[in-house]
Formats: sequence, C-alpha cells, structure tokens
Amino acid sequence: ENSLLRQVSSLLRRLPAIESEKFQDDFLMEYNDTLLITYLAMFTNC
Amino acid sequence: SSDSIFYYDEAGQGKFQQEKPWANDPHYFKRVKISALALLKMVVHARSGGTIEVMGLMQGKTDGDAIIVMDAFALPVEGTETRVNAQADAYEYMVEYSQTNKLAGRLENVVGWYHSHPGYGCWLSGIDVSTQMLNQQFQEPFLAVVIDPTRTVSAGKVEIGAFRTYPEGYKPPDDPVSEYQTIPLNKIEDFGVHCKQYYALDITYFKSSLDCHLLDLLWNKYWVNTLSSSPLLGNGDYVAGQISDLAEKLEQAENQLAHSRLGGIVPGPFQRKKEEESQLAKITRDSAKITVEQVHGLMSQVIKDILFNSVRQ
Amino acid sequence: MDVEQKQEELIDHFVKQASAHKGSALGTVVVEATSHPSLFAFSEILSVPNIVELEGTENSIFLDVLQLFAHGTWSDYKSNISRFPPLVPDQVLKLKQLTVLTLAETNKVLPYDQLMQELDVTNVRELEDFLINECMYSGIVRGKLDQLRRCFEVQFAAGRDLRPGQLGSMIQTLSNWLSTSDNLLVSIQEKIKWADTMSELDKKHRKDVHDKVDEVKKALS
Repeated sequence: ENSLLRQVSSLLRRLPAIESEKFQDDFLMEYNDTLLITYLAMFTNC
Repeated sequence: SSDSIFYYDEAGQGKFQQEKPWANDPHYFKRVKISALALLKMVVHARSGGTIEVMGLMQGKTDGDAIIVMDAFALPVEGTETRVNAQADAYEYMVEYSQTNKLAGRLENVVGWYHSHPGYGCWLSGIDVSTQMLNQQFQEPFLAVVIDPTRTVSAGKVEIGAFRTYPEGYKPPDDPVSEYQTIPLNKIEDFGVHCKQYYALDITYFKSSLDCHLLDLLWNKYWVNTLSSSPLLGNGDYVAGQISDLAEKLEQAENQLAHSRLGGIVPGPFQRKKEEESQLAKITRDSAKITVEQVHGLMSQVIKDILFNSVRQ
Repeated sequence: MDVEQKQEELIDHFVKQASAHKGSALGTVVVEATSHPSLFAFSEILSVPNIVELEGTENSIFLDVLQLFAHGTWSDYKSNISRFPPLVPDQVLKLKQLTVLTLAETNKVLPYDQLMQELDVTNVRELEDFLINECMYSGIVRGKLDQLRRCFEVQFAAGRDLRPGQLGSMIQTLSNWLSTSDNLLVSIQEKIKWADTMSELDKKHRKDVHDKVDEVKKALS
C-alpha cells in the first residue's frame, strides 16, 4: 500500500532523532553528573 | 453512576452543616477526594509560580468523613509565607468569584485553600497552621492542601498533602508516622515545632466520564510530552539545592557529634547514640532518594537515546 | 499522516481519470495531477495500466513527467529539460516543493545556501516565504527557520513515493530498529532481575546483622 509505505518512509527519516555533537556532549555531561551524585550517595551511605 | 458524585445535594449539605459532626471530633474528617479537574488546575497553577508560593481556593462538598474537592481557582496572591487573607483584593476576588459561581449554577461552597511549597515538601508551616486554625474556626468545613510542584517534576508523581489542624491546646494521640519526606535544613525548625498541630488526610482522586474522554484524547499529546521532556534538565536547580542542603545537614551532624564528644550538657550516652543515628539515617535516606530520582531520569534518557538515536538509515 | 489523509481522495480521483483516458488524452490528466496543490504522491497513478502502456509510445513523455514528479527534483528537470515538455507555473511550484521533501530525506538541517541553489531562489526572503507559505502551510514539512544560522531545521517531512530498491533498505532499517528494541527490552529485564536479587541479598544481610546484634546483647546481659 503506497500510502502506508510513504508514511513509514517519513517516520524512518526522522530517525535518529538527534545526531548533533552538542547533544552527545550534553548527554555525557548529564551521565557523569548522575554518576557523581550516585557516588556521593554511596559515600553518605558509608 | 460514576458521575453521581458531581450531583450537589443542597438540602443534604445544609443538614450536614447544621449537625456539625466535626465540632466534637477533631479527627472527624479522614479522607479527601479530589476531582481530576481540580487537581490539574492546582498543580498547573502551583507549577506556574516557579519558586514563589502561590495559593488558591477549593470548592466542593462533604460526604460523611470525606471532603470532596470539585473545583479550584487561583487567588491573585503571591509571595512566601503568605496568609490566604493577606490582601484585601484577594478577599474581594474570593467573594465575587463565589457569588458569580452561584449565579452560574455551581452550588458548591468553598471547602478549603491550597498553596504551594516549591521544592520543600508538603507540610504546614507555623503561619499555615495559624491560617488554617482561623479558617476552621469560622469557615468549617475547611481543608488545607499543599502541593510541591518542583518535587512533582522530579519524582514524576504529584507531591500533594491534605491537612486539618487540631483545636488550640488539643493533644493528639501518637500519630502513625506519615510518609517520610525530606525537609530542608532551613525549614526543619518551622516544620518540627508545628507538626503535631495538624494531621494528614488520605487523598484519592476521581474523574467524570467527560474527563475520561478528554484525557483519552489528550493521551497521545501527554505521552509525547512526557517522552520528550527530561526531569534531569528541568530540575537542575532543585537538585543542586537538595545536595547543598544535604551537605549542611552532614556538617551539622558532624558538629553535634564533635560537640557531644567534648561532653557538653547532653542526655545519656544511649539517648545520644539513638539521636545521632536517626539524624544520620535521615540524611542517608535523603541522599538515597535524590540519587534514585537522578538515576531514574538518566535511565529514561539512556533508553530514549538507544531507541531513537541508534537507528541508522 | 495528515498529508496522506488529505490526498487520499485526490489519488482516487486521478486514478479513475487515468483509467478512463488513453494515449494522448492522458496528457491533460497528467498536467492536472502534477499541478494540483494538495497532491504530492503519484505512484498510484503510475501503476494504472493505461499509464504503464505509454512506455515506448509517442506519448511516453507523459510517463516521464509523472516519474519526474514521483521521484525527481527541480535539478533533475533542469539537467534533462529537453526530455520534458515545458512545465506550467503550478508544476514548477509543485516540483520545488517535492525537492524540499527529497532534501529533507537526507538531512535534518538544510542550509539556506543549499536550498537556494537547489530551488533556484535568489534571496533569503524569497526562500523563507516559499518555505513558510508553500511548504509549512501545506503541511508537507514542519520545522524551524533559524535566521542566525541560516538554516531550516526539519522536524517532520512527508514521505515521497518510494524509489525502486528503496524498500529493501527500509526493511533493513526497520529490522535493525526492531532488534535494537528487543535487545533493550532484554537488558531491562536483566537489570530488573539483578536489582531484585541485590535487594534480596541486602535484606538477608540486614537480617543477619540484626540477629548478630541480638546475640551480642543477650550475651552481654
């Protein structure tokens, strides 16, 4: 069904959602922040 | 039948008002039912206040030992530690709003007030307690609801509390411990001094068939919004505040520990030991709660990244 | 999605038209279809037998035009202009709209310079008017015009007709996506199981410690 194929093609075109360098930097920054907080929590536990 | 709760029985309400069953039982009201409409309006209004406290009134009725909140409206009052009757224009607004409502066929009376505690939990401060006690003297039945919009975002569920104060001088039996919540250091005293002057009610929610239909329609939008937002990004300030608060508490605990070791005027060794533990235990619990929320936020980011960014054409 | 729903009826209409005409009479149908402001898909019309029959005849030019509008861009037309009849203004507009869709297929961020070159537009103002009035308002793209960075950020672009051979890569991408999702679900299940076992271990450890404290207390007393 052509109409469905066109919609699937449009959907696939939207992926990946984000590819920018900046996103990766922010993403890793968040990741590290959360790991740091987890580390602090383990300290507090100890 | 689920919509029957929206029917307002004026005669029944009047009769209940006459009987005043709450007058001789300070613990009479035990439950609160909040409509989806009122909850949404209150939470959105609280969120719109940012870090400032906002407040409003709730309209509804009673049903036995339950207070039913049907609707809510915001008051043009802002500021920290404000009383609901803090400004004349708020009063004027209230009266006008209630009267117009009656004209529009909305018969419910004002049954309480709500206000927000952005970032510092759902409880009643000293000034809140006196405000509520005043209202319970002259406007019964009256309920106090507190909403924390910041923690709502961080925890991903509505942080809300409903309370009623005890009469002056009343000594409550030992309350069952309500759900533990983190109280910031600069609020602990205000919380601690007054926490025995009121009790929490059990909150449930209800929605009308129209609500269900509307919420179904909005489901996709809600789902997409949730998916495309991240509590990690939205609540950075709040988390930073939480961690600095933790650091202060740790410092305080350490000072007290050192202080007690010097042998100042302190209770017996066992009592001190117990006190410090509970303080440290609370600090550890606070820290674990923050971390859990952060890790949840990170998990959702990682899952989204894997699902939507790893697909290559 | 909305675009597809809007053009469904149009496609039916033109498929019926194409089925009802033959040979040179199809010329007007083709021009009408490729000029219609709400029609951006032509593969259904291309598969009508009367259209397919045009191959190799003196009217095959109509087939070429349809294929141009199904898969091609404005540059394709210009570089093979001798093969096609002169386009009417509506067709030119349509082909430029389709060109934006093709560009949006490969990049999410489209620089103004590239767009101006591909669409034969001489200034930014004209380009932005075209993107807003002819593309966004017609619903075939959604996005944001970034004047500072001189680029168009595409959030959504309607799908064009599939080119021969494209289906294979789509199926490949979908199966990759599916296997990634399956792997993710498996790893989530594993993590949940891991968390459960850790909490069981933690509970047991806590109980052991309490028992030991009780024992020591008893011994002391």
